[in-house]
Amino acid sequence: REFVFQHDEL
Amino acid sequence: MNIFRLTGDLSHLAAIIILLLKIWKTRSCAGISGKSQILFAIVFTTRYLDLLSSFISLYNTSMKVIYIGCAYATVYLIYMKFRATYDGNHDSFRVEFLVVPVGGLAVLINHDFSFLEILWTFSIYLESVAILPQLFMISKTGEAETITTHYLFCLGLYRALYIVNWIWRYYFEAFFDLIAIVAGVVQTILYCDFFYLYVTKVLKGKKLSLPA
Repeated sequence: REFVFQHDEL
Repeated sequence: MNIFRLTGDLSHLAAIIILLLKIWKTRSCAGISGKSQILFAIVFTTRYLDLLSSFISLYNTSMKVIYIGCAYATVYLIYMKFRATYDGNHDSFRVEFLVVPVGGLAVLINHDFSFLEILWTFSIYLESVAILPQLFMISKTGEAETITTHYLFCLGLYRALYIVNWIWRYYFEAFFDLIAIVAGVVQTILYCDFFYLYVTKVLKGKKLSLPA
């Protein structure tokens, strides 16, 4: 499965 | 985390607190666009749904809770508690002209066609234009209270600092998120004429009044 973004910014 | 992003977050937090205190202390939301505040509440809600599903850090989670809490408290103060002081006539920007195109763009251009990712993208695009009703209202009234200009300065500065953060992360972490960067640049550009007025007028102790 394509790596899905883990958004670490607010 | 780097100093630019931390300063940016603190500038954003300062803006949110300044606005909340201004409305609470003066018991008035004169000159404040309720529509922009509703858009910001939508931005935080759609961006921070991952509060329920993922934990990044105590800082990340607590800031998200504070942002969402303050955003809804501000909307409550404007439309409920102090609605008598809400200047609806000048807060007349057609937000549907923002929300619909932004919604469409989020479905078309995103990193991943999943529910949470499309909502995150929608929130990023929406945030870049969410201040337009407020700037539009100031152009209609032709002036802004000094405290409101400090709120707008901190709000504009936050995303400008995030741009520096993205430059930093590109060089030192080989990380970049084009969607956030493009939207952040657009958002900061929208503040440019305000920044000019803020520096040339407000910082010299004058009142911010636009040429009528």
